[in-house]
Amino acid sequence: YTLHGSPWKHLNLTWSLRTERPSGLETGGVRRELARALDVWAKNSKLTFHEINSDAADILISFHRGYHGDGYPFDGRGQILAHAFFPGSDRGGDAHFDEEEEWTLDSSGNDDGTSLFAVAAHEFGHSLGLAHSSVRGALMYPWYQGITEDYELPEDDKHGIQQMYGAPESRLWGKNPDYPGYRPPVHRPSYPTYTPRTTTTTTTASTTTTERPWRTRPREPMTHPPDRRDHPYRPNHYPEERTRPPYYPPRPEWPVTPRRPHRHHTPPTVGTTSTPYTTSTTPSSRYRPPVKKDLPDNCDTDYDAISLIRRELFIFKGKYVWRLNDRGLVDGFPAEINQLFKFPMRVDHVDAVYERIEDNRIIFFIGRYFYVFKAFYLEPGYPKPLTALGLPPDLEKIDAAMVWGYNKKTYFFSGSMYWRFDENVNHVELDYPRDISMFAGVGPNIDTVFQWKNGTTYFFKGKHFWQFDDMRMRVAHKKPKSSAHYWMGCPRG
Amino acid sequence: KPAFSAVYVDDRAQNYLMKFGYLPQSGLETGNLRTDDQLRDAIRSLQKFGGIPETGQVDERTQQLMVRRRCGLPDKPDLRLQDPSLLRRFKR
Repeated sequence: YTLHGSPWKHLNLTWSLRTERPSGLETGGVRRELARALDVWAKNSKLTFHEINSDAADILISFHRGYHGDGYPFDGRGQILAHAFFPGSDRGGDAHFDEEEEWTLDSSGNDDGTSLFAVAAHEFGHSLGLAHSSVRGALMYPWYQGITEDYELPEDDKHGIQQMYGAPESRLWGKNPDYPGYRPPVHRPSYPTYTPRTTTTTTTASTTTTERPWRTRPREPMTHPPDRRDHPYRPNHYPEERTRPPYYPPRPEWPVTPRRPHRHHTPPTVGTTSTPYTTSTTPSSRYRPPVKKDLPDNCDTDYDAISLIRRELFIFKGKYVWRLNDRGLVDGFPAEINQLFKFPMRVDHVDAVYERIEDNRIIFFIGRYFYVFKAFYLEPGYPKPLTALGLPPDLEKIDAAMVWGYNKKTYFFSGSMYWRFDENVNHVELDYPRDISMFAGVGPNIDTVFQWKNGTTYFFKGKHFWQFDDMRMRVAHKKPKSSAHYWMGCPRG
Repeated sequence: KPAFSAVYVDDRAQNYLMKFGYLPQSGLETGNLRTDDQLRDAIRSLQKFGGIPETGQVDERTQQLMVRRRCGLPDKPDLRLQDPSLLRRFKR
């Protein structure tokens, strides 16, 4: 066995299932299997687990498809089944399951399905601080192996968990009412056993039944279907409450990741009349230059997008753009984006922009769409959705786009992931997205990135930026520098 | 006996080795070439972990291991912390 990082500081851990009806399975059944999987570890350590309905639980369990924002995308039905995070704050301890797998609530997990119990028991090992083991047959062996209903934790895993959290106090642990970890006995109805019909004789009126072996004798009558078995963690555990319908608390709202607010954007159909800048058309009205009401302070702002276009630097923030050449800020700038680029609608921001090397087209990303411009004019047929580039349909926006000087390839960044784009086939390359940690020191949720004339790459986040060392694949300086001072010529501080 | 025998590892296998921590990931974007020994060691390490004969080649049993259902976490810790070439100090 291998331990990873620090174990939990407390022994009474809480858990919560955050996906309702995952993979179409009955929620109660999934909760029961997860509780059983945790029980495998509880029985062999001093740990206790309690289910709560809250995002504040130590171990949050959820089901996801494909890319889901944590750097470990799922791959549909097949190879990757699940993953979990080692103990810690935020995502620490959380377990994610691939929703596209064929999950079964049957422990054996036949060829057609994967046992949720078996995989959950393995993943919870990670949630508690165990890494993979090379011991075949160990629960922490990385490759899937079905486990039996009455599974006993192998020695390898037992040693691992007990090294971190200690062995259970007593063999009667959980059964002794005097011990704090006491759990009342669980009512486990037996499954109806199949008994072959015995030969009956019709010679007499009485029917003779052969005596069944004692093992198959039903212990008690089954009062409810097997998939509704009570569990100590479920609120309807106690017999007097058994008549109540099962209680599934309402799912709370998903936590919102603290990021800059996403602006949903629906592009108008191309060819619609764009709004004129002057609203009045009476003869008395004269042209007045647009009032730059919400012009951001260029010495105290972050940037939406920056790109080197025809050897001039274009800096986008809100509905404005700054244009800088070798002599500094070009006259007439900052200007509204709409004054320079003929979008079919009013533009209040752009998410990302880059200049395509092959044909010098300028590509803008706004929300779920991208726009291709030839000089200042939109190419026919645009905008198109991001999915036309091979990006996932649930991607809400691109944070940044660049042509990387190192290999002249196009890259898109969003959240903690990035994609490499093949301009020749007009599609993102296979094996992407990848985690942004590959660009070491940059971190997720960047604002923009671009390549300067000398080929140097700069990443921007907030009011700061990093120069990137392409050869060593890491930032050239750990402490970011002030964008306002370096790029806008503002006084330091 | 040939003095040099190259090991052939296709992109898919290399990605598998990188994904599960048997090869360092730093070469992904920069396209660093991997040495023959580095690849062979990575395959051996995978074979050892999976409990199959350590041949150093992507043989049939290794291919079977690579398509088996599994957990998505790496088997080895991040090699960037272990690769001496990435830890060496650079001159200013």
